[in-house]
Amino acid sequence: EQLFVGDQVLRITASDEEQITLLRVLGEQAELQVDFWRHPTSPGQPADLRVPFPSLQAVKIFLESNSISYSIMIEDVQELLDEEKKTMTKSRR
Amino acid sequence: VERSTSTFDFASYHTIDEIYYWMDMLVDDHPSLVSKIQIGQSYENRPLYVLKFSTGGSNRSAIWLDTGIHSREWITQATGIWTANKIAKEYGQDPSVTAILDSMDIFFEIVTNPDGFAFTHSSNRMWRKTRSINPSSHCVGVDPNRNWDAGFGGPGASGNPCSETYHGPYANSEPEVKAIVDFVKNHGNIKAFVSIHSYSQLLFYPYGYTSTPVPDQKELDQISKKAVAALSSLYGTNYKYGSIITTIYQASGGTIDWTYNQGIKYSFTFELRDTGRYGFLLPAKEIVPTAQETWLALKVIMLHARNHPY
Repeated sequence: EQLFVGDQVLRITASDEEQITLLRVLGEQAELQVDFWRHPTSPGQPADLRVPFPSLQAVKIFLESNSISYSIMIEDVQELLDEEKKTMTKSRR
Repeated sequence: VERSTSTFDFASYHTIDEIYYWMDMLVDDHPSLVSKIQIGQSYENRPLYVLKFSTGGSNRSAIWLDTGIHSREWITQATGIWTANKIAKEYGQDPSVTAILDSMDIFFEIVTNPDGFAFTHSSNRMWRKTRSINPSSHCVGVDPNRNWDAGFGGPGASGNPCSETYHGPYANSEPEVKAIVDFVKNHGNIKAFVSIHSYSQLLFYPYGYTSTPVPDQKELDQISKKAVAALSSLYGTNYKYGSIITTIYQASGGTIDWTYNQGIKYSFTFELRDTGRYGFLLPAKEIVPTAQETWLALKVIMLHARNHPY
């Protein structure tokens, strides 16, 4: 089973088309293994990006160095998954 | 194991086995209204089940609903279960549901991508695609919402099997898609088609693969406006609506573009809620509110289809 310990989901807001293009480029960098939950669409609209723990630093540096604003939407994906699993087990009981 | 539809916990997420078992219970509880049909098999040979709600007649005009084509969107399958139950329970009680089912059939595929869904429960909660093997790649799966024969392979879909939006080797390559295509064509009398996804609170109509507006844009826009107003009236959930390409982005090979081109005028796609910034990990306590508000919008669409035969 794949675990997502330390993975974060970032909510990113591009301010112009250039930043949207940069985000698309980011998504295509296979070595980062990022996963757009919500794709960048138009300036001002949020995009949500799951970033594996090992890629977090690189992605945040990329965003900050290109002045793309973001916030942490989910601090630790695995924590939510554990909670989800616990709820399902409780419901079965 | 859940023993009856009345004790089933709709406010929890369930595995595919539990959902399939629940479908049998629903059929047992409403034998004169609900039946289960198998429209095909998935890549890993799981049955593709559709619930048929019918009060009789032969090849009546019909409404199609599906949930969970992207396996990790658990809120959609959960909403599907609640909605199917609601349809069964409300027939004979709610005048609009009764009117719809007295003249039309409803077909409901609750787990459109069962292989992917099972994989999200066993191996990778974040899995989105089907589980078919791509001979030319080590990456598995095709995005079933890029695999339809509507602008197939165009912009807004990827030719890279490792991408989450990989369109597959050819249109309808995925048995999960082909089964619906065959069903829709063989039926020939489906008048509304609603494919439910999550998340981001949107209601779409075609097109996604081209910026050319559909001929019925005005009517579809008006229905969307009404449906979103009904949805928002319950909990104030904020929805946007419009064509796929103008509202989010260009996406080729999508479900409702194909259904619209097949002549199904009332073709819509939902993106259900995430009001709390949880994305695909929406807490189970939000299942019922999400389903309740979505139901109001669905009724608007279904009633419109019933009242505007074409």
